[in-house]
Amino acid sequence: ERIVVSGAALKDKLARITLRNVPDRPGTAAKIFHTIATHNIVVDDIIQIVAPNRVATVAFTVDLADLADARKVVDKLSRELGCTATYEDHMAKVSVVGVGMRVHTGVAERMFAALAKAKINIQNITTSEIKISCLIDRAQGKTALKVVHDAFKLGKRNKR
Amino acid sequence: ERIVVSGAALKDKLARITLRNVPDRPGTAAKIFHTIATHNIVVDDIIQIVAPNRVATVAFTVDLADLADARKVVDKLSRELGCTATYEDHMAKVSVVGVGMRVHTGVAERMFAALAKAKINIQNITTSEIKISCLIDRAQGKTALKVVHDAFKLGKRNKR
Ligand SMILES: C[C@@H](O)[C@H](N)C(=O)O
Ligand SMILES: C[C@@H](O)[C@H](N)C(=O)O
Repeated sequence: ERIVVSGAALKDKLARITLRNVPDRPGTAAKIFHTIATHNIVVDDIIQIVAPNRVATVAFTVDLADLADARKVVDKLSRELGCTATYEDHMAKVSVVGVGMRVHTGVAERMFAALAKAKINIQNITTSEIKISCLIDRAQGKTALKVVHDAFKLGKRNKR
Repeated sequence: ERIVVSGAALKDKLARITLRNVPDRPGTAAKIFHTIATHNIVVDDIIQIVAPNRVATVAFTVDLADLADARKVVDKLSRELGCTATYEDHMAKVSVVGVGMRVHTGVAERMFAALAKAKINIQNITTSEIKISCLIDRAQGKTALKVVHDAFKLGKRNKR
């Protein structure tokens, strides 16, 4: 079987910020991320899903070290936008990296199944053809990396 | 200024499926995407955000041509999971592709601002270091690609 997954990675000093009831109209996403960028806060991943009733949920991750600064900025921003903001400081992101992973739809499900088998709850998910990332609790980070490695037979002694 | 964005792309025959009130416990994501994969439906991008009250929202895109098949599978799956499913057949995805886009936080906001200026509403968003994708209405696809091209000075006559 062709090897499409080339590696797995864990980023475990992440914080997550979730904005709910964000007004769903052009300009809001630009305003949010322009404001954050001007405060020199580096954003890791951005996920947005529109909801009914003309609002959206926007979730993004930042380095844990930037959470205090991000909080000041986002609290003020949410008052301006009339949305709510929640902050979580105990996140980790486990990812599989590869090529052509979209066509090989088995990759996402194999990753999700490996985590499920280890009873690791997948919180947020973001994907592309070359990377599938799952946001989980930091306490499960190392285990998550291990089970994903095993699921895709990664790791030195398995390399051909 | 270093060029980090190398191209923009439009994928405009997409359908979006959104599952809400998905039980947020280990195994659910695996079940959803295993079921879809076994029916040979190729999934484009997957986005998931957890919500309060132990549920999650899972949104994913499929080729428009696969929507009818996907609908049968997902309707049955949502009954089994006790979640809701909505289907939209008028989606397009505009993306910018590059390298190191995360560190250069200005990229996401520039893309969002370009779309906002053209009054294009950004529905779903998914990002990685090398790709930022916005799901929009298909009717605005071509305009979206053009304004993103212009915002990043892409296109033959601008190449150095
Ligand atoms: C919610 C936000 O993304 C909005 N739809 C926008 O286009 O900016
Ligand atoms: C909602 C779903 O992703 C669930 N949290 C899981 O781990 O499978």
